[in-house]
Amino acid sequence: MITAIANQKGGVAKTTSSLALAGLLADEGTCLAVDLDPQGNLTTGFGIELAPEQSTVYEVLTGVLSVKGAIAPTRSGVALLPGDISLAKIEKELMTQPHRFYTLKKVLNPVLAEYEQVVIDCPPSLGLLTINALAAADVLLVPVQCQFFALKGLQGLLETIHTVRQRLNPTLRILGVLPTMAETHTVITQETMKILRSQLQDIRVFDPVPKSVKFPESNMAGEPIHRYVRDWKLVQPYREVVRELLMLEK
Amino acid sequence: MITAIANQKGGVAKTTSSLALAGLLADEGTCLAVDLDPQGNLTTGFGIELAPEQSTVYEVLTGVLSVKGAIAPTRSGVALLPGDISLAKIEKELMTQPHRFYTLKKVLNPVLAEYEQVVIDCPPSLGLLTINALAAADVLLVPVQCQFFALKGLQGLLETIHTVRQRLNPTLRILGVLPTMAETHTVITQETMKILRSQLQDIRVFDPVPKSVKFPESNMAGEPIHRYVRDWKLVQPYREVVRELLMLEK
Ligand SMILES: Nc1ncnc2c1ncn2[C@@H]1O[C@H](COP(=O)(O)OP(=O)(O)OP(=O)(O)O)[C@@H](O)[C@H]1O
Ligand SMILES: Nc1ncnc2c1ncn2[C@@H]1O[C@H](COP(=O)(O)OP(=O)(O)OP(=O)(O)O)[C@@H](O)[C@H]1O
Ligand SMILES: [Mg+2]
Ligand SMILES: [Mg+2]
Repeated sequence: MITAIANQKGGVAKTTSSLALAGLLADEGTCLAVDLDPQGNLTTGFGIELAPEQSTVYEVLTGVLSVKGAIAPTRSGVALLPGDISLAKIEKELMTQPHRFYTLKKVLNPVLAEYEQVVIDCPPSLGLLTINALAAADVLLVPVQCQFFALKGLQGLLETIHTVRQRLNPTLRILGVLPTMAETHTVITQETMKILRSQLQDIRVFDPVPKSVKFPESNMAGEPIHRYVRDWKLVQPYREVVRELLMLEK
Repeated sequence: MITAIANQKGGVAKTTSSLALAGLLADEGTCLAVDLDPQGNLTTGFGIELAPEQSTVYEVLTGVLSVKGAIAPTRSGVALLPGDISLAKIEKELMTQPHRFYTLKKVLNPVLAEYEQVVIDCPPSLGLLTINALAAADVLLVPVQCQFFALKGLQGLLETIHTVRQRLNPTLRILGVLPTMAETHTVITQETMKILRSQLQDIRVFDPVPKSVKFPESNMAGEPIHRYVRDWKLVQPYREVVRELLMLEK
């Protein structure tokens, strides 16, 4: 099962959610995480510092190397296809290729028998990299911050998903929307949760992930949240998403 | 004076800072704000809902209309060149144009006599739109969240600025780095502030903007922060940036 974690709004916890989910999935079976963001935050979030000549997903997408040749092991048992700034060149390099939207899907196919779960972290845009992730994915999780700007962008994202389903990937399903960094006691969080649930009639809205300084701390420590803290309430919303994912598999 | 507000890291308060600065600058003289992000958050942050056929910066960049023809007035006295999702098409449309990096600079030139200050909000990427802003700008302000991922990206941004200075805009100056959403009492904010000041030897680091729910509330209300609250400590860091900007002018 391939899960894309996407939202063009910046800073809504796409990477933090990718880390949390891949970390939990690696406890259940085999999991490959793909860092499709030129910022390379998923790679640093797993505690990986890339050596200068180390291969990344860029070499895989440009056909220089197979997925197997670029995978880096992580401390939490997740296999990582690392990403870095060289990804920023992809839009231009693949621009004239007829099958440019399926590049990621094509390179992932050979390893799907080896990894029960694949998690793809996307950059904050709806450009070629995110479209590649949506074209390759079985399901999509959309992290959303409980704030005004993040809600505004949701409509645009849902329209893009609709187009991707029609033209590139008819079997793409939306797993749900995951509210993140929620300060449930504030009026703005309560108001935006209400708007979210009313805007999304037929899409699941998971229980929100509470705001906690433990998340940025876990990023700095290079660990997924369930390996960094014992605090049940921070991890539970992510465990719920994993439960849902594993149910779909059957 | 043209100020670009840029950082490829998502969710670091680029738009919120653009709103705050343009709002304050409009109290000092004439100010044009440019929404160069396909999310259009600066436009909604000024309380503007675009009518379906309303022109945006997209029509200006593609040469259909002049800046004057697309400007929308805002309640706070800032003239706004609005942005929307159509901007996402620009990368592809300008890709083959030889002078694609100077498109924004070219269209802004005719109105510079009318606006003492111009503020440009950038999307969370280092693509064509952000490069256009850096090529047009006199100065650059970099909002940075006091968190691990946001710091990681700073080096990459500084390298891009160096390249832009060499190839496109030798007079571009860095006004400074503005720490945002700072929870000064947490260890992680204190640690990252220390790293920030040591990493940036010759770049000014402004006093941090405190974290406050008043900022997302002001976004929802469509007002810059100084018109939404009376709280001195939330606005002061932005007043300090404006003071610095006005000093440069002389
Ligand atoms: N539940 C949470 N509580 C507090 N902070 C959080 C939480 N989740 C994520 N964060 C922090 O918020 C910041 C933004 O999160 P993250 O970088 O994962 O978002 P993103 O959507 O991947 O950003 P980008 O758009 O740049 O890729 C990070 O510093 C992260 O540590
Ligand atoms: N000082 C602050 N305290 C608390 N919240 C803040 C502060 N500044 C900004 N915010 C909130 O953080 C969120 C992200 O800010 P904003 O959208 O301005 O960032 P951005 O860098 O423009 O994001 P993007 O990368 O998507 O363009 C918004 O919901 C905003 O209201
Ligand atoms: Mg990210
Ligand atoms: Mg923004």
